[in-house]
Amino acid sequence: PAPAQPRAVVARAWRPLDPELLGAARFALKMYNQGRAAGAQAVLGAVQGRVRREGQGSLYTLEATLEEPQCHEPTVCQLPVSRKTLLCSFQVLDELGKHMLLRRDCGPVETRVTDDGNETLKYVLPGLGRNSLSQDFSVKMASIFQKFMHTYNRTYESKEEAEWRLSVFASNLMRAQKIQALDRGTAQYGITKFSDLTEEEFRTIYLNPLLQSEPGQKMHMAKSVEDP
Amino acid sequence: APPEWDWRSKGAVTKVKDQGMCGSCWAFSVTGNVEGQWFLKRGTLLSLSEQELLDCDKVDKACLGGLPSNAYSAIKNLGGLETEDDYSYQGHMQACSFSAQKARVYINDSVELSRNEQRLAAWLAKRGPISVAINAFGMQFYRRGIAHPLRPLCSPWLIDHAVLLVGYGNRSATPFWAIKNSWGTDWGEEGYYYLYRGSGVCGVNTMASSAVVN
Repeated sequence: PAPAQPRAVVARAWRPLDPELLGAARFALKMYNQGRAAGAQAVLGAVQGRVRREGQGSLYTLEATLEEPQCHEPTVCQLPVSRKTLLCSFQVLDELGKHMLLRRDCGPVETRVTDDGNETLKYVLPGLGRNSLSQDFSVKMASIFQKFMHTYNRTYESKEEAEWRLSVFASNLMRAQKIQALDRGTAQYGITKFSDLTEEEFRTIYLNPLLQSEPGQKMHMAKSVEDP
Repeated sequence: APPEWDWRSKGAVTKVKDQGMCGSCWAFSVTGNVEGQWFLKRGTLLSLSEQELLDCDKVDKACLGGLPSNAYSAIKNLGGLETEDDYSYQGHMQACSFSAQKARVYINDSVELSRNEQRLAAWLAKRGPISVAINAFGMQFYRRGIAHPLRPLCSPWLIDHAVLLVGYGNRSATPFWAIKNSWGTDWGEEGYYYLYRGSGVCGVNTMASSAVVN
């Protein structure tokens, strides 16, 4: 696993909140609150996110804090009172205005008061270490990334998004090197058109989890091919 | 099985397609198989519609995934497949607009194939391209050559991608399967993936199937 870094490093590379991201976040919240009574619904706190577009689809990757309402009945409380803030990761797919929640991952976070009196979230995200890259390496990586963007005709909506994608790209190059080192065949791994996607994004968008989870229709066995 | 075989050079395989931002590999795997079966039985290669399956196969889940076995049933129950030109790929689910009058191919049945790779090769050489499902480990970064990931990294139990076996052979004594993928020609070897053959790598032998055209 990549070394853990303070999440703030990554957070700066994310897009500041705009109405489009907020719309996706509100949809995720609606799904989160589904089936809850009005007084028991969580509310959105801080939200940050990024968007990846292709064709007529947009994939929103969001991080949000949710505030659970105070729980006064210990036998039904899901969380202790001191942990009423949740940190959630959501992935929302928007196809032609139709939203779909692809991933929801929430957990309680500790909050603490810092010296300047602001409440600050303290948590970490595995990612590419800012300090692990020498300046020379960073320059080379940026140049390779530029070439990748040109080859695959990639554009990003903001500088922050591009910086985030660069960090994903660099991390992926290292993953590709590890896969290369462990391959026993003649395959070559490296930069592909998917190199700016996190593993999670790649799985969510391009792969098919149903293949391992559902039995499907029964088919009879084919007869063996006879010797011609 | 003959020592090598390639249905691409025999005209049984359409050009590599691109599923876009959509987990519809199952539909591409199945249409690829039916294209091959129809070619072998009727002598015509037609590019068939994946979008029909996304929209009209109500058992599977369009861009969220599906199973080849369900897709064969859907084709059989619907009454066939339209061509790519008549029912073109959009990469997202729409209302089903299948028209039986426009169906150009039909299937009679579907079968599960052996897990023995030597038998699979024999079946492929005689009967056509095979729909299979694999563990896609490493494919995000695959560029060329024969992939042979270590078994613990590419478990046969964690199958998450459906593709099409179109041939097999050896490169410098390394046996391989030639696999048609659906991520466009700007991925892999012109859209193809080559995987080590003979030890069930990445579960390539676990979910092999084919349509039957009488």
